[in-house]
Amino acid sequence: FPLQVRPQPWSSLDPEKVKGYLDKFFPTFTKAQNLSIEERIKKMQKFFHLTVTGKLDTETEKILTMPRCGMPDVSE
Amino acid sequence: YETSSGPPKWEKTQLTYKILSYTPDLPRRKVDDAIRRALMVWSDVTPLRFRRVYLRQADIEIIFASGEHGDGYPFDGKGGTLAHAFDPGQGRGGDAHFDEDEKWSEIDQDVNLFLVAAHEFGHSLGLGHSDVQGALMYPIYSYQNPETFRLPADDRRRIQSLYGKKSS
Repeated sequence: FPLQVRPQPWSSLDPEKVKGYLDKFFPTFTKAQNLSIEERIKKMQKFFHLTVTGKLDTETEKILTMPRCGMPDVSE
Repeated sequence: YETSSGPPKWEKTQLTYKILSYTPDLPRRKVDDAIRRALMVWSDVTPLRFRRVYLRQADIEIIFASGEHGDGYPFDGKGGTLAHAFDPGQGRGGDAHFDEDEKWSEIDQDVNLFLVAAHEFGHSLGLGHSDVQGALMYPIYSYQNPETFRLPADDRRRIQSLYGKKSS
């Protein structure tokens, strides 16, 4: 029998935490509320001048866990 | 947030501040000194002047608090969010809140109060975050020696575009 391929977790971080981070620091405008998580991660990666992949790679995860100011990075 | 007339800013150059509560992590005089020096970072390069008040309401009110603290933006415990501050304006506008669950310090251990306060007061004066790494208004905390701290060019340019340069 072929081995059942399990989907790889996209990150070691809790997806809710990632969404919470994006909601808080990269809030979406009313018109763009249907942006996928991938698009929102790209927006964050662009701000921090990371490689824009839309994926939670190591350098993106690192940013997510760093101590920071509580104000958003993009204007609401 | 930008209004049709540009980003929010104070329409006066004489601003007041008040420290409403203290952290037990540092002696009060050290907190007073860190706050005073953090405000000086901005007054050194602009015509802005800051005066401490004790009784009446101030433009910039400063508190240390944990978790939910009455503004609808609860702190999240140690790590993560260290502090936040509001854009210039009436009431809560200009106020700076520091997370009491952090360990505040005057040196490189834990979180340096002077550096975070200087950043937050940038928001109190109307600056948003900068994407320039090394700028004071970069959103991620990183330590640098407060004794040799100089306001980076990016922050200087941005604050002077709001309030002008300090007259000699």
